[in-house]
Amino acid sequence: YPLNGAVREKDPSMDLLQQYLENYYDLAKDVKQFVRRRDSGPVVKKIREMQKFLGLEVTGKLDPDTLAMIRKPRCGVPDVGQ
Amino acid sequence: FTTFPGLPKWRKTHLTYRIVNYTLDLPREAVDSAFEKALKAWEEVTPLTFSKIYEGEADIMIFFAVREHGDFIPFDGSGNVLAHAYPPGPGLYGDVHFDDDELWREDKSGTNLFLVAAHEFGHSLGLYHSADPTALMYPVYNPHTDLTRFRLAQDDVNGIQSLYGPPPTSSPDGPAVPTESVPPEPGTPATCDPALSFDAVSSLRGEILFFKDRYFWRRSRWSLEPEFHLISTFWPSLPSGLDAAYEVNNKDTVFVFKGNHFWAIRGTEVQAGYPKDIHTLGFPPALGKIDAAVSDKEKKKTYFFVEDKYWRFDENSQSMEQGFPRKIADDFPGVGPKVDAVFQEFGFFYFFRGPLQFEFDPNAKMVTHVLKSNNWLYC
Repeated sequence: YPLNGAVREKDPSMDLLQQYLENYYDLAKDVKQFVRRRDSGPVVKKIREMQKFLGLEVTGKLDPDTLAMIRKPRCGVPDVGQ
Repeated sequence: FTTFPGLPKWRKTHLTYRIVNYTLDLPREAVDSAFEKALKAWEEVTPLTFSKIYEGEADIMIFFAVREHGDFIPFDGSGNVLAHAYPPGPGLYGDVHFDDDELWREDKSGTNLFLVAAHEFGHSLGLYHSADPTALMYPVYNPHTDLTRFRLAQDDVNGIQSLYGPPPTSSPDGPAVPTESVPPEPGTPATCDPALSFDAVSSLRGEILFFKDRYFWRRSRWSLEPEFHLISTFWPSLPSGLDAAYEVNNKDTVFVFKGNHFWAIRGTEVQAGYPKDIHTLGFPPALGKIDAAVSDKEKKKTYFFVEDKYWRFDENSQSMEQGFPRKIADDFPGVGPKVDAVFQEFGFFYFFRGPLQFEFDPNAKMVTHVLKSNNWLYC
């Protein structure tokens, strides 16, 4: 039984989120999404950090409000980090 | 509010900006005034002043660009990233880039240039993003901002003042822009303070202007009461804390100096193409500023005073004369060693040094009276 499980559909909003966190929340470029893990992996931690900074409900998930926020026009300067 | 890591900030309060290119979405005047208004928002709550230059390297260089534009942080087409800016510092630092794939507008029919510019200039001054959704420095563009009554949020003011402090005389409800004489507020220079000194003094169309900090007194022959105004009331683009000013009568122009820049003003109009660099007048490259200047309307010669020396400029040939600088003490005995300001009236030169004023007869080459600096203000 292949260890890597069924190949999942690429989720464009996950890419959008990944890009957003890399651009504005100092997420390291090579960190892959661990949606199945319950605990707060680096990406989930970054989602929480972003939701807190931007005044969203801190769910750690890519909920509709968060998705709407990362689609809004903004300044290109990061929100945290260098 | 947050500031950039390492707390970069400008070590001077007078900054220059240059609009390197323009978007085709708006008339140039609209772009000019959007940036002027955006800088004014920060100027009103800090000691900072800004002046526009048209060539060379400014502290804040402003570009419109699309996609890759030379700083390894390419723009992304229409939407998403609108602009970015760099914290205070040399070269690229302090600069602002606008994504010209956006539709830049004066109103809300597209992306409002003033609003985005005011945010980006916050970065150029050292502010990072704010988590306060009502703050200008919140990272996400708010198309619902009321542009007619725009004001910086308290969070923005707290942030920028944590870097530069409040304006030299901060009134509780922010600096007003009066049309008549400004009533003296605490911290503004007192007209008849016996210790009063001036930054610069110049005639202007028969009146005499006495500049001090952000203000000036205006003394005309027709009123016994000098008026007191903010410089920005008449010349919004001029900096405060001027170094020198003089009138060239036959050009109906007053030249105003600060640091290594000078402006030409005619009445209330700052002439296009200014400020220019003072070295274009023929000063040596090492010279950083001048202390005082006066133009002799009879002889058509302009005198520039720097420390204990002076230069003479020929208004006819528009060139600095040979054989200068000379010692002030040699040709203007009794007024030095150095001067704050000078102007010409009734054929005399009136030199200002601290609270003292020296009436100098250029023909007799001697001081004929010593007065208090503010005696022209009916003190």
